Formats: sequence, C-alpha cells, structure tokens
Amino acid sequence: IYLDRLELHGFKSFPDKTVIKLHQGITAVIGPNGCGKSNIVDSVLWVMGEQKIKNLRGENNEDLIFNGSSSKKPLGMTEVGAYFSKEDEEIYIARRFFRDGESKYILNERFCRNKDIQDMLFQLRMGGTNYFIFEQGSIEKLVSLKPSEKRMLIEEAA
Amino acid sequence: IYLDRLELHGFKSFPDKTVIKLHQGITAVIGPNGCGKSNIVDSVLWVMGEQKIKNLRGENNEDLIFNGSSSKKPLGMTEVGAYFSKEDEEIYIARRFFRDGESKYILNERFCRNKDIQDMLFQLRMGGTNYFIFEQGSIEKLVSLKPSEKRMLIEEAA
Amino acid sequence: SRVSFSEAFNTIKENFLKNFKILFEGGEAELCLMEPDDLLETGLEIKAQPPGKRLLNLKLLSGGEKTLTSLAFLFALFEYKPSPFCVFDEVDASLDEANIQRFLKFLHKLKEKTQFLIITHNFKTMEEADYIYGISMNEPGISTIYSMKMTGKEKET
Amino acid sequence: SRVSFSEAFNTIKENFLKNFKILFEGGEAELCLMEPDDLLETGLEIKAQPPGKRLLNLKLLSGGEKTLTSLAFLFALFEYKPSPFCVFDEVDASLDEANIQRFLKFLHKLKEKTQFLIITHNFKTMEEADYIYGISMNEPGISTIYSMKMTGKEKET
Ligand SMILES: Nc1ncnc2c1ncn2[C@@H]1O[C@H](COP(=O)(O)OP(=O)(O)OP(=O)(O)O)[C@@H](O)[C@H]1O
Ligand SMILES: Nc1ncnc2c1ncn2[C@@H]1O[C@H](COP(=O)(O)OP(=O)(O)OP(=O)(O)O)[C@@H](O)[C@H]1O
Ligand SMILES: [Mg+2]
Ligand SMILES: [Mg+2]
Repeated sequence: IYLDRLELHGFKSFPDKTVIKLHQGITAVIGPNGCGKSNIVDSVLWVMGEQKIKNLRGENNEDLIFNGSSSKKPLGMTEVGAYFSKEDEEIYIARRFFRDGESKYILNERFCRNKDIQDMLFQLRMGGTNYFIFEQGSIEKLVSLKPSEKRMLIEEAA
Repeated sequence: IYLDRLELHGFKSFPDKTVIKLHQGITAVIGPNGCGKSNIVDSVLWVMGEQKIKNLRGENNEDLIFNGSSSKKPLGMTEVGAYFSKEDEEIYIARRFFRDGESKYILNERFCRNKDIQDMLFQLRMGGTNYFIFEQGSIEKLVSLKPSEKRMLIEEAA
Repeated sequence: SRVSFSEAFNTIKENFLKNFKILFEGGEAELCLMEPDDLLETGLEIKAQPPGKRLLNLKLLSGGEKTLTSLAFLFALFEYKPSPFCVFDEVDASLDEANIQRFLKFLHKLKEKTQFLIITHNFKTMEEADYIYGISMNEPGISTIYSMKMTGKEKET
Repeated sequence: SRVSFSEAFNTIKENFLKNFKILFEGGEAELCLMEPDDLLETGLEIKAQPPGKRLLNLKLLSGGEKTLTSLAFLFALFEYKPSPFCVFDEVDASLDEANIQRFLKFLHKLKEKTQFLIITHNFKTMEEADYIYGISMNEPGISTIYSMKMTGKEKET
C-alpha cells in the first residue's frame, strides 16, 4: 500500500487546490520559514483523523480553514483528500470542515463517519499510523513515551 | 559588568577542571552531538542558582556530578565557579554539591547561603537573568509565556 | 496475543540494539520489559549508553543523542513491520553532519518498503531525496508547491 | 513603580515593532497591555502578523516564525536595558539561511554591550563569532575544550 497523492484545498496557508504527488522512496520538502511545509504535515494528520486541534498547532477547528491574506479573502471551508494505492485498487479518503462547524468524512464515493475511515485505515494496516508522523520537535519524544505507550508500538507491529 | 570566565569541575561530562574564558563580543561553542555543549549551559544556570533539577535535564541532584566513563570513575562532588569583572573589581561566585547531598555556596572568599549569591546578582543587575539563558528549544517559548510572565520581563528591565 | 507480542518484542529488541550501535558507532542499549512475567500488561523501557559513557537517565542525553536513540527504536519497528509511509518534519535539525549521514544511510535501506516525506533545511538530506518539492509564498500568505529537478536524478511532478 | 514601567513599556513596545519589521522584512506586530487601565497588574500580550498574512493565533506560526518573534521581543528588551550576557543554545536550528543572516546582523549591533555565548552547528553563525571554542570527547564520556583560531580573526584562549 502506498500514498499516491494528497489534495489540499483551503487548508491553512493553501487556499487554492494543491496536489502533492508522492512517489516511492524519499520525497523532500524544502522552503523558507513560514512558507507552509509543516502545514502539509498537519493536513496528513488531519485527513487521517486527528481530533485534537492542539495537535495541529491550533486552538479552534476554524484555525484550519484558510483565514485570508493581504490579497485573498478567508474561505468558508477546507478539504483534504488522500489517494492510496493498494495493488490495483485506489482508495480515496477525504475530510471537510466548514466555518459553521459542520464536518464531513468521505470514503471512496460516499459520505461516511470518521469511524468508517478509521476502520478502513486499520484494514490497510495503517491504524495508529500517527505514530509515524513526526512534527517538528516530536521525534525526541519517542524515547520519553510512557512504558505503556512504548508497549503499544510493539503491539501494533505484532 | 561582564562574565570573565567559568570553571567547571566534576560537572556532568566535565570531570577535569575546565576553564572557559569568555571574551567581549560573540563566543561560539561547537562540537558533535553529545560532546558536552549544553552541559556548559546547564553549568551557568546552576551556578546562577537554578534550584529545579528538571530544568537542568536531570532527575536527582546527583545527576550533576560526573558519573564516570569507561576510563574514569565517578566523582564525589561537583563545583562550578564564575568570575565577573565589574570596573576594577573581580567578583567570584561558586557552588558545590556533594554526593551525600550537601551543598555549599561561595561568594568571593567566604561560604555563604544561596540567598547571598542571589542578592549579589541582583545588585549587579543580573537578577532573574535566567530569562537570558536559552536552552535548546526554549527560545520559541518566549512568545508563549503567560501575560504575567511577559510583564515581569518589562518590570525587570525598568 | 501473547505469542506474537513476545516474538515481535524479541525481534524488535534485537533490531534496536543493532541500530543503536550503527547510529552511535558502538555503545550499548536495551529495550526491556519492566515486568517480564506479565507479558500481557508489562510496559517497556529504553536504556541507552553511548560509547564510552556510563548508563544514565535518558533525560541527560543530548538533543542529538535523544533523536538518534528514538530513530534506532523507530527503525527497529520498521524493520519488523514496515510502515507504508513516514513523515519527518525537520528531524535532522538537531543532528550534526556525521549523524545526518548515518541517518540517511538508514533511510536509503528502509525506503524500499516505506515512503518517506521529509521536511528539511539540510542540503545532505536534499541530496539523498529521490524527489524534491519546494514550497514558496511568492504571493504573501499563500503557499504554492513546485517540483524541483535534481541534477542526475531528473524527475517530473 | 508605575512611571518607569510605563516608560519602559512604551520604549520596548516601539523597539519590538521595529525589530519585528527588520527580522520579517515587513509585517505588523504589537506588544500590548491586556488591561491598559491597570498599569500595576496588567499582563502583556504579543500579536504578530508576518508580511502579507492575516493576524492569527501565535500557535499557528511556524517554528522559525516563533523563534524570530521571540528574538524581536528579546532584542527589544536588550535595546532598552542590555543584559551583561546572553546564552543561546542552538537558537538557529529552526531558522533558514536568510533568517540566520538577519539574526546575526542583530547580534553584530548588540554585542557591543552584551556578551553572547552561542552553541551552534551552523557555519554562518561560526563566521560571525569573535571567538570559537570546540568541545570534543576524544576520551569517551569526558568533555574537553579547545580554542580554535579563525582565519583573519586570530584569537588566543
Ligand atoms: N488558517 C490559516 N490561514 C492562513 N494562513 C495560515 C493558517 N494557519 C496557518 N497559517 C500560516 O502558515 C504559516 C506557517 O506555516 P508552516 O508552519 O507550515 O511553516 P513552515 O514552512 O513549516 O516553516 P518553518 O521552516 O519555520 O518550520 C504561518 O505563517 C501562518 O500564518
Ligand atoms: N553526570 C554526568 N556524568 C557523565 N556524563 C554526563 C552526566 N550528565 C550528562 N552526561 C553526558 O553528557 C552528554 C550530553 O551532553 P550535552 O547535552 O552537553 O551534549 P551537546 O554537546 O549539547 O549535544 P547536542 O549537539 O546533541 O545538543 C550525554 O551523553 C550524557 O551522557
Ligand atoms: Mg515547520
Ligand atoms: Mg545540546
């Protein structure tokens, strides 16, 4: 299974629909401070189901929606989509959030609940994968996880 | 007023007495991972009076005493000294800690209490200077200090 | 189940020690069960001793040493069961040049089974990448992505 | 006292805005009193808006932007009342090359009144230093210090 591409639309500093195609091997993302690199990391965490906004450096869910710039108005919603390839099959998950507080979850062609996405990720053996997304400064914390949390990592691998 | 030199003896990874002479301007400290650079920062915090061992990345006060290496035995005590120059005067402060838990504080030629050192630092207008010692990863936290803490910084400058 | 946990644990434990010795060029380390008699509930602990040093509280390790120890553990998990993808946001920020090289050698092996997305400011890391995307904010406040061709490794988006 | 607090605050507030604009090459920022009527007790808040961006929660700023905003504030304090010395442990780790240059320009001015001790892995920062000490562990587990002569800036320990 591999992640074929991400689509960010209205997510944090990405107002325009942005496709990030991922390849096999190592993809590096570079750019000056503040240009939006870590926002891409946040979008992966979010589409995979992160529920705590503070883990995405925000305080309110609205912080995820493009809030405007000197040349563009704020948007009313955000959507992040992820396409996974499994043998010949393509699996699409997406998540939307609206300023009025409404959330939508999408699996392939239909709306669903967050739980359905989590179940699908578990089937694809990517449940709990948040452990393998390391935001700035977080890699060091792996060694200081609680003993029960370290155990969880072994259990998930087993 | 300026800091003329530091003397580390038995402090963390510095078993032998090590003199670090400081000059006017910018002094850079370089070296590979784990060689002892941040330990120098800890020694400055400690000689200036830091009381919380977890702020020095330790769990027990004993963690500050050289704990041995493959070629040297652990030591029984640690001492850090700092020489300040003020016009024509030299002021010496030092702190010692022994494995049995005893602490000693030194100001110029005599033993004293930690409070006497703090008073002297305040007189030298270096009280609360811990705000100007930034360990790894801590500079970003300046903007996220509580409003009352930010106010303290202005008060100390006033 | 108890059997697969113990089998996974033993292999990962072995991998962890091997990886630690590679990343630190020696030293000793251990992934240990806190209650070996209670396989269903026991927590895990990491002990790490860089070469020539005595075993100390993990907190006393340097920033770079903590990162390397974490990577030794993470790679031990991946060698037992590769994750389909892994995202690193500036993990090389606290590593010196020599340790970045050791880190990149690991990625070179692991990337066959795992897609890595690495945010970095480091030139050696960029050289190791198979693809590079640049993010820019030519229009202030608006992020845009562009692919960058690498000399000798011409790629398209 | 209320008078000197308000005088210090006004000057530092001005310095902060000026420094922010230098470090970000534009943008808007403010150091503001949360309760301007209660000068004896009021807390302080920082607002930061990099160029072209809208004012947002400080948490949403990037790692490098938070560091720069902190430095703008710290330097504002130093310009009002210089600290005799200041220790930076790898503050440049999260800054890109251009921002490191702006950071170093500030140090160049402030170092007349403040001694800076900077731990760094960055070569530009090393070039800006007046003195360099290397720390090594030739004997494992034992730190030793040696001074390094800089080309064109020959110094002795
Ligand atoms: N909802 C939003 N709308 C518009 N802009 C946003 C939003 N949320 C965050 N941003 C902007 O995104 C920027 C931070 O982006 P990000 O953290 O991805 O930077 P970065 O490229 O990782 O930088 P660094 O190299 O410093 O870590 C901030 O300047 C912030 O203003
Ligand atoms: N009490 C002690 N006795 C002996 N060694 C110690 C003691 N306390 C800490 N150390 C050693 O000091 C080392 C860490 O040093 P330090 O944090 O100064 O490294 P550093 O040069 O800042 O590295 P980095 O570039 O990775 O931040 C650790 O390897 C640790 O084993
Ligand atoms: Mg970032
Ligand atoms: Mg360090």
